[in-house]
Amino acid sequence: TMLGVITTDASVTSDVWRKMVQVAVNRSFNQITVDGDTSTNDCVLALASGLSGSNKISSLNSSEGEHLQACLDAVMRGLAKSIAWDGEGATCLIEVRVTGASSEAEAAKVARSVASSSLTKAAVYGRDPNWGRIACAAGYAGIPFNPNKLKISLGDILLMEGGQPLPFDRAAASDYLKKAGEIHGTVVIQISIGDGPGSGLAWGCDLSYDYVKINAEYTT
Amino acid sequence: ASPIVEMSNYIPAAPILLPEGPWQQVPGGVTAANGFKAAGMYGGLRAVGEKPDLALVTCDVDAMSAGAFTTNVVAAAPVLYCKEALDNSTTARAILINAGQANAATGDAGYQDVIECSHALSELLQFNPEQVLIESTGVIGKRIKKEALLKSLPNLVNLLSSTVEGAYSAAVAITTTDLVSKSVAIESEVGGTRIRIGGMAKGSGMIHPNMA
Repeated sequence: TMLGVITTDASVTSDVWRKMVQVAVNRSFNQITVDGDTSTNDCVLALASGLSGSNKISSLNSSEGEHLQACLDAVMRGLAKSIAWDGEGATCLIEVRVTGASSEAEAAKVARSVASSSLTKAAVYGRDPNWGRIACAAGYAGIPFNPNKLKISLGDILLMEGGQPLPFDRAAASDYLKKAGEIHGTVVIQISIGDGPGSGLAWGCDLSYDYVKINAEYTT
Repeated sequence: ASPIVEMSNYIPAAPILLPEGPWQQVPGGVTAANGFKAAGMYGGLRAVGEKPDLALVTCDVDAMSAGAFTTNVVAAAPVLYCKEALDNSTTARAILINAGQANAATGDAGYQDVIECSHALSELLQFNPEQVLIESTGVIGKRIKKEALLKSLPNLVNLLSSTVEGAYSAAVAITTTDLVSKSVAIESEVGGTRIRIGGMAKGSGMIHPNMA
């Protein structure tokens, strides 16, 4: 289960606040995954006191509205990433960046599909630069794209381009994963699926033996 | 020892990876913004250990409220309660959070437990019951240890503070299998006025949110 509580002293109308919070949730908490299990209790509650004395924001599209949205996105993303970073048994955070989609929503769906893939997560834990599993998870996301436009990088190591696997330094790629695991750092998987304007992010973590151990013991 | 030291005896704080932007990170989490207080304490709800398990966040004024909730059909009692409360009111004053039992799959009795807890707290704080929102996390199928929770409320209310420690203790109290607490706040200038946004979160397992 994830729970979130957000507080602000910005002054904002109820309708705009409720829309803003849902947009920020979609860009943050709804883009993380540890094990694919959607809890019975997931909940984010957000309160705006208005005690900063700022002008009341009554439109999402005003410059103040867009600025407050960006701040809200940042706080929720920071918290959402810390949940994925702390995934049960995790040794590193996985950040999946997708570009070239036809919309933000489609890019987000592909990104989350890859972040959710148990085989991709296990490969990261095994320090295996397994681009095939990444391509597979992008392919079953339910978003149509031209596989001949698929481009995949692990960190800044190019593994696939134009739908063609590339020769790459396996040891260096595996070392990139190993180093991230040693410092509980971040593994970045970059995917391009075409030339569209849509981009999106998702966060997950690697799948270790400890995840099974922790959950074999934590019983209802 | 200061409460923050005591709290870190339980679990450390997560490194928060904030995206770049026109804001500065400030200390304080949910208490950084004007008007908010928080507290966390051990109320005897956790099955094992004495890590804090009850948290409370309050606002000095009627705050605009918003929420996003699981789309899991077997939604927990506090989720059903909060959805109703937000339907009935655009504002809220307090958020009570317990760890240990999720109060999910607990049927009518579980829903009654939420009502009793929100009424007890609203009486203590002199709020309208619908101004109190509730979140729970922990074992599914178990009703909350209501007697222990109700008995702890006066002390929890007395612990409320607008300090960094208040925010930090609340962030620890909402955790379950988390290895770190999760709390952050930023300050930015919106329309010529300095505003603050803070937050806390928990989560480590059963994580694939689809909230709406």
